[in-house]
Amino acid sequence: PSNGHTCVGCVLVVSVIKQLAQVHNSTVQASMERLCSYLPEKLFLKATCYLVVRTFGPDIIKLLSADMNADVVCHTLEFCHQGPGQALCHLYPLPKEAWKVTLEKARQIVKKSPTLKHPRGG
Amino acid sequence: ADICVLPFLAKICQKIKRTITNSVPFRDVDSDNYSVSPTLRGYHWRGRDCNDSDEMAYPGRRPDRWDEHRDSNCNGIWGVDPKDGIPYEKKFCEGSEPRGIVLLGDSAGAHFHIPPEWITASQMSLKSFFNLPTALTDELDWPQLSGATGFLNATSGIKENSIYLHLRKRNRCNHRDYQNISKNGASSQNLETFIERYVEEVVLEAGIPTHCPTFTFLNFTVQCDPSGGRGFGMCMHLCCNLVRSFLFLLTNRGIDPVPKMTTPEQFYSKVMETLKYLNARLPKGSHVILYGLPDGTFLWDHLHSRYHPLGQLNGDVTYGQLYAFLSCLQVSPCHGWMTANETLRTLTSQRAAQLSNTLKKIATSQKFTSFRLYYVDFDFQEIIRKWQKRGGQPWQLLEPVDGFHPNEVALLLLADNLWDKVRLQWPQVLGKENPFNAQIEQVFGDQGGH
Repeated sequence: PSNGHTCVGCVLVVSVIKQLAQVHNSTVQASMERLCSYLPEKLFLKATCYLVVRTFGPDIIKLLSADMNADVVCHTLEFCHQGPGQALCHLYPLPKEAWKVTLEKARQIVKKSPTLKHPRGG
Repeated sequence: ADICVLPFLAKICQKIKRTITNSVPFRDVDSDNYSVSPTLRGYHWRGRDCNDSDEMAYPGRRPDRWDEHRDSNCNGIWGVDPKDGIPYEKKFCEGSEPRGIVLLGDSAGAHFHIPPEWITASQMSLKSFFNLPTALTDELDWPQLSGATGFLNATSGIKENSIYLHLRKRNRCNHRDYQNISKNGASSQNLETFIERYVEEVVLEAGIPTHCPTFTFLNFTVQCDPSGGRGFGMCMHLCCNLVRSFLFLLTNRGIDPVPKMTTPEQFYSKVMETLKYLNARLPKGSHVILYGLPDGTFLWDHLHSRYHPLGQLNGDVTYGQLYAFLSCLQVSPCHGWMTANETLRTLTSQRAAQLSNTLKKIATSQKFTSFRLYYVDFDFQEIIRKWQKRGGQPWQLLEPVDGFHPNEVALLLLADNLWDKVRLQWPQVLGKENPFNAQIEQVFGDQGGH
């Protein structure tokens, strides 16, 4: 199962990306670039940000553009994980349609994604 | 997999490991546990070294031959008064009972803080993350602004001082004598290792004739140990030949839902174990203050329906939702009070009160050869009342991003409150007011700053 802290981190970052796009009325791509541009060079923070954007950006763009919230994005990218018999952990109010339907739809959107080929462990 | 097996990395890996496990500075040329750089357990955490190429010069040590020729204890006072040939350290500090402060604590003691501007899109700009590198290399802690060892001016503008700044004001000979040896996630489970390492590292050092008085207090105030453990607080005040220790047993919030809740019996034995450990190591003349638990229901009461910074833009995330999310993921720092379950909150508060009574019982019934025992209530409600009298709101005393830790204002109000209690009830603990403070300032100015 995904580490709880990883899930919290993912939901936090995706929320900020989504809200930056909303505040600046920009695309998700532009919002991610903006966020990275705000980070200092020190400790490779900016470089790491661009690397993460290059790796997960395309999937995040597709999912947020389909109006998925941070919970759905992070479960789809498997940073959050609902184990068998475990409760569904979510920060935002649940989507109107059934969670399973939403998640399945999201998974279809990123089905061919190269990032999901590798187990989330990395 | 383990990059540290590479021969050319072995040494630096070992250094990093020592820094992390022993909470000692990463950059420390003379290996005296004091540093000239701020982060990575540097002078944000412990008094700044005034000579990083001399292992016998560091803050808090007993002055070497009254510092005639050099500042061996880094308090900025050294040399000889040309008028009478008396060393300044002797003239201004001898007999003034100088002492420093050491804190062994958890995230609250180290002042864990995630700036809300890091996650507030509407206010985000190039300036928002300027402090991120410093914060990361300080483990997201800000000990330089903490209630125990803070030495910088409060960013909140509040006038209250940290315990260290109070000590320094009382006796300028205490300059730079602070150590914040706290760790995020410290709890009773790893407390003993923590104390042992600390006691070996610092207290024994205090035992040998170089270390000067240190007022050390250990403060695991809010650690909710998911494994049902407990936090403790301990305070030791070490005098050159006498060691006085205050044990702030800030028991914890390591309260797990009912089955794993810390029982008074478990707590009693853990506390006695720790007290006996210290009794065997601290020189005579110590003092121990057992510090009760607050009633953490104020977290839910004052925050649950307020919007979290992530929820302020669209009005869609409250602290209640955040608490539920963290609990669901089993990463909640305080499941017993950060919950919608009123029964659990009540149960947790009842148990907290029982644990506080356990401390009272120990303080009134137990005698130790090395220290005297006192008990002080941890009365957060008193802090809230004081803050409200100044027109403040209770929610302004808590960290906005994690909705749990006391923020800088709360930590400084707590420190001030504690200082007043100790000063009024046990003034001998804090040493005397130094009558030479003004002369020290006149001759040495800011004593080299921090």
